[in-house]
Amino acid sequence: RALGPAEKEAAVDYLLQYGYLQKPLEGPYDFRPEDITEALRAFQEASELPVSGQLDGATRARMRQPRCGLEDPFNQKTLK
Amino acid sequence: YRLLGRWRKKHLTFRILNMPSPSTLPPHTARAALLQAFQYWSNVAPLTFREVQAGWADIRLSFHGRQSPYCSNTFDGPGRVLAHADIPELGSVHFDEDELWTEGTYRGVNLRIIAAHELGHALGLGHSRYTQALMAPVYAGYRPHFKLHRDDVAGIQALYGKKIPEIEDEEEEMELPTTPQVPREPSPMPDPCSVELDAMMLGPRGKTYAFKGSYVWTVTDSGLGPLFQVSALWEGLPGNLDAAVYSPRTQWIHFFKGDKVWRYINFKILPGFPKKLNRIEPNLDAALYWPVNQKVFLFKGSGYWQWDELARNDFSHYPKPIKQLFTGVPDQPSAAMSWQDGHVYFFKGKQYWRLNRQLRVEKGYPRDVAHNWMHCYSQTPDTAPSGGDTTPSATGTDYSPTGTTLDTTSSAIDSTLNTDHSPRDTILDMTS
Repeated sequence: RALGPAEKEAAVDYLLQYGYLQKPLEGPYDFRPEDITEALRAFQEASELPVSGQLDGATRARMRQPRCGLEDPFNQKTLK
Repeated sequence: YRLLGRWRKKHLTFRILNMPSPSTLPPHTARAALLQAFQYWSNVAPLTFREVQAGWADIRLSFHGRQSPYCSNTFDGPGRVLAHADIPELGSVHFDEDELWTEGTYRGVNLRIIAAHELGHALGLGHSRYTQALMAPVYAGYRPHFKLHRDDVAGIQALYGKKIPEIEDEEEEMELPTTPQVPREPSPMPDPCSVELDAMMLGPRGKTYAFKGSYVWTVTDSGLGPLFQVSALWEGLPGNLDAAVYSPRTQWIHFFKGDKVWRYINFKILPGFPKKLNRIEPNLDAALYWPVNQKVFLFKGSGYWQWDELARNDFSHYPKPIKQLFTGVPDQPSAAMSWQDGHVYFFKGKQYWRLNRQLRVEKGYPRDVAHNWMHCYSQTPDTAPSGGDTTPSATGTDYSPTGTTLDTTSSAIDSTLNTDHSPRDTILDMTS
């Protein structure tokens, strides 16, 4: 099902908030598609979901689950 | 596991600054959940946590919502972010007050598990990539038999080392009888407001203990203490006790269950216990220590035994009728104790009886245990006159477990107890 902008924006916010996407030090938050795909892959792998890099239903459901407010250290690049 | 930092000391203090709304979790249950959360970590690492009621603490637990003057990370209402914490050596642990915090149920969010997770952060652990680990970022739901994942244990031991069992304990453990320990499933956590007590005991340092199922809690004038599993305080002690009694004369605490008796000094079991009862009938109902003659009284059905802990006892004339000595008390009491106010109390069902110095039940009794001892106010107050005041009162007029209003009596008891007996380890002739 085609996703609306709000759903995509919520997913990017989640990846940013929990350390899967790196906040650029300067300039606006416009991420390259390949960065978002890489962040999604890291999230899917850490959540033991099929690693597709796509914002599928299971990934969105996982992002809605209650959780701790601290960042996750699972994206090696952002962690570094 | 991921390490984010560590404390340079292993003995930490903590303070619970506020509690979640009592509508979802009674304060004593919330408190027990928070205290048990610390135990997960102190069980596997050489860490100790001491609670302070005021002033500075290393770790500070609090609940806040969307707005908080103290935290720049506001929460987001029910769901999504449940809690957060600072890494060492900052020590703040915050819970979202809008969550449905629960204990012992699949409903809502289990406070104990989330508290243990956030304490993991406060101790220096990051999120684990094992989705079933306590330190996984996403809440995996309530698990009745929850315990730490090996990744959690490896992480905390990487920071603080392994917990070293005290050698002494090990030796004593070797001495305990080799009778196979019956596997004990903890019973469900009781609600102090609606239980029939297994036992009541005025213990060392004037603390009043209530026992029910696998749990024990203290009763004070300001409320109830947290519920602990009896085995967490008295190692090796089973739940569902028949009776409990502390003797200031010998400093011994005796617990009775079935045909066995356990003996402790404070929280330490003495070698050779538990022992078998064979000159006293098994499955007692209650026990109390009477400071006036410094004897222990054991009750079962309509009979009692009087036992001198330090002498050879002749039980041939026992059991004697309870009513012969304790006028007006019910048969088969569920609990009994002499209390700080110099009165003797008997408990049965949801009621209790108070006896005067002549061991005669006083007028106006029985009364409601929940209302007068367990600070449960939603119940309808006693129908008997209670002196007209609304203060909860186990004594009918003034309830002050701290004993401040009772100086003369307790000192009278003290003076009677100031014997120069030095407990000698005589043969417990009940079991010989």
